[in-house]
Amino acid sequence: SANPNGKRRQQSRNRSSQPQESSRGPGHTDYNSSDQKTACRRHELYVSFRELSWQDWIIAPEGYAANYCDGECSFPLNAHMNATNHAIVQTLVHLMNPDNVPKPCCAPTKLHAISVLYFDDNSNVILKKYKNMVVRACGCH
Amino acid sequence: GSNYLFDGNNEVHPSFVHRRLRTHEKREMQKEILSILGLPHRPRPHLSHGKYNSAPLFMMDLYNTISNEEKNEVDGILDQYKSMFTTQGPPLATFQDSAFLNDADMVMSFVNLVEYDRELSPERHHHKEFKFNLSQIPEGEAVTAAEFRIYKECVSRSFRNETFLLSVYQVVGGRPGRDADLFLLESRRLWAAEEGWLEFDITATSNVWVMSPDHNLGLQISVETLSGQSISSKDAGLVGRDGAIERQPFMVAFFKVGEVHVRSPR
Repeated sequence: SANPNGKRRQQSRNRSSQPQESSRGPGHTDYNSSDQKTACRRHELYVSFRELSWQDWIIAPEGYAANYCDGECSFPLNAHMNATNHAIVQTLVHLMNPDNVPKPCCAPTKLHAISVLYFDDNSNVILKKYKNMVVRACGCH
Repeated sequence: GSNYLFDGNNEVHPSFVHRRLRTHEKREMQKEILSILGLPHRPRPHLSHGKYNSAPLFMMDLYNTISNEEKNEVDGILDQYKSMFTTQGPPLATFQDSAFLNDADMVMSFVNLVEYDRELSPERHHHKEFKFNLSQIPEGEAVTAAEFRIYKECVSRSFRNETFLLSVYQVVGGRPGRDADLFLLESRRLWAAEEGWLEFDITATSNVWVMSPDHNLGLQISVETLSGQSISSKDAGLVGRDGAIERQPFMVAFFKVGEVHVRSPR
């Protein structure tokens, strides 16, 4: 709302120019610090069927990019792409009650399928589609 | 030897193991990945020759059709398979197969378990039998389409300009020493000179075999000239068990999962 007298705005401005040691609650994180690097994002991980010594029965593929999500979902969430709307509420409630309410979790927002071609015990050949196997994107939920 | 788990940017994630996995850890890892693949144990196929026969090649074509993003990787394997054979056979999977594929969750090819080439006395007709074991199908899978595939080579010698009548039957009964009771599935005219894969729709038959395995008595084919003379399928150019391994007959079935396969919580 429009501020009737500049004083409060002045105050608030003053306040914002000083380091706010006191207002740093336990859940507070400085967003300009190196913490950003632990922001929620996708990490690559490859499951190699060859490394598992399965190339005698799995014809294709040689493996698949499983990937996983890791990192913090901290306030303000606009620093994290693909946060769900609810994650913003979760973050705010976490800020008010950090000991009891967890931050939003960093989880996949886009999953892709893969197909695997393999022999069964009777040397029949099976081509099977597996849904939700590859993480293509992560976000705060 | 990279049994380590690396983060994609090659920085080793602090919580990951920094050493070669021990045997039991590797076995645990295998168990976990097998559970993701929905397999109770790792299959142990006997692949003396089976690895390079027509069914894996056909299935590789289907795989190639499905997973374009992995296409370059599979081409490598596909070329390796195809380099095994002198003849670069015609494309195996047809447009119809690709259509079946879109609607399927799983495709399975079955090797021919038995094949009797009954060279009977001339007045009784020749026939060839095929048998497929459909009992290994995972629970809850329903057959949405099934094909019997047999390769026809060009017959240049004795029957040059002949036209044949190929008939495919489902064996529905029979007693030893007597002709089997047959149910005609399809009859098709073939030119002696034509070459390539013949596909016969056996969806209904496969469903019967899946629902009641005791009725799985296999298929039978027989060939006649238009003048009614019974000839052996070999003389008609049909490739059997003793033909080139990449042209041997097989069956393929497309499945749709009945209920979503949810892994039991562990």
